[in-house]
Amino acid sequence: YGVTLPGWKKNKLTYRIVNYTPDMSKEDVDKAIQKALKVWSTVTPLIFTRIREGVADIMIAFGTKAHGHCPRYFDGPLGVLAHAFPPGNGFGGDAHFDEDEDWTTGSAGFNLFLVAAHEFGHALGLSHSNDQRALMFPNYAYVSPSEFPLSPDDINGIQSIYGSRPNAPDKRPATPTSPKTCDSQISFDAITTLRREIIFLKGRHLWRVYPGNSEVELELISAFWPTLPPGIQAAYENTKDQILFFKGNKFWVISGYRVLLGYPKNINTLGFPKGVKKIDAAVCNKDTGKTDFFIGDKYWRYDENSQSMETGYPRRTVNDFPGISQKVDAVFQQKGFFYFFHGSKQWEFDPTVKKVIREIKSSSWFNC
Amino acid sequence: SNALPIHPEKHNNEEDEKLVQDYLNQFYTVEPDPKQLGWKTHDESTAEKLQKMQQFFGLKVTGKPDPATLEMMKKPRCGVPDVGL
Repeated sequence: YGVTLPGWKKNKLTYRIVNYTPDMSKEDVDKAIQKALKVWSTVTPLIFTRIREGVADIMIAFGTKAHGHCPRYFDGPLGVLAHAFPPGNGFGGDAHFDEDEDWTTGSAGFNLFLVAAHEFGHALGLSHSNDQRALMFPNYAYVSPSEFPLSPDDINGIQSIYGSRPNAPDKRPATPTSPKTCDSQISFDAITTLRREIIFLKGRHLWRVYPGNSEVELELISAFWPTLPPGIQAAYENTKDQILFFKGNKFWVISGYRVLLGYPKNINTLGFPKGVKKIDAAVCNKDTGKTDFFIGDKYWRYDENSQSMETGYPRRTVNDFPGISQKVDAVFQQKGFFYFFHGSKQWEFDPTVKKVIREIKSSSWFNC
Repeated sequence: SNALPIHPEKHNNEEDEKLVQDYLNQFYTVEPDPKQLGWKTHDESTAEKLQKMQQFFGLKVTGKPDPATLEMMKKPRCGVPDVGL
């Protein structure tokens, strides 16, 4: 974390919402601002009181391009979303939001609550953090608002200026913690290759593994693909350098770092019957151009060339993949072998001889 | 007219160059402190600023606007500078 000293010399601060965005109801804007301030008051002695007239410590306004006497300007849609000024008089403590953005309460556009919470970090004396999981990281990353957005890095930063909340039993909402990479019991929601990398997904996070060297990187899924939800259930790389991600009855297609327009779509557009509600795991066999979708104890086969489901499916997984008798959490193909994951175990399967070669711990790819 | 068509790759390079300059000027240029006395530090070169930005974002520190760096610069973000505060 980084700080701009000094912070405010008082714990009771006032804020005023000077104007509104037409993108959201006034009530939703009020709620988003109040909730964004509460993020910081939950972990410090700070108390925020709203005023409706005059000059508050934190003046909150929406503007476009050059706005008022502000020394900084906005740049139209995307790019810079908002800015704020460190504690002080005049512009000190003020937060401005670019009205050319699409402000929302959800994951579409830019979530006002999340952006406001970040800007109020500046208004209280924090500068940017290079910790990608921190709220004070400069780039926008969508996190479900139902989760507490402050990382340990953010909390350490703000408490280095104001201290922690006095006498509060540590009722702090659980801060999102990162999964332990070398947890021997680790399991995965989904796994896919991405060109020469292997991507392991779990909750809000993903690990990037470069086979052949010891590098394992833990990232937030939303740092790469802001519009993807956490809790992806299946993923696979097809034959067109694209990745498909599945959650519930929806799927997204990613090309490079971009989610293709028109997604998410319903999985029945792939040919699944209405009764199929989710996908457990999927893998595309690069040698045959066929993708297997595993659901419960059965699997479907999809032909990537004809873009259609093959007839005669579903079939029982264990009949065609002897030894793979448990629900498949995740599966991917590497150097011709399939790696099936269930809980903390994985099975290396040779599709040419249709045999399990060996059983391994799921964490074996992380060089623990 | 007989004007030569702009070569798309050249056009892209110019766009990328402007993106890099705007980004570094906005987020990686330390605003001079009017109250500073004595020697002023030298103005950083574009490569030095790029290295600082790449270091901050955990990218490979090349000092060159490689694709990963350009991709990072295109992400929506906060308008507060990353340095100098």
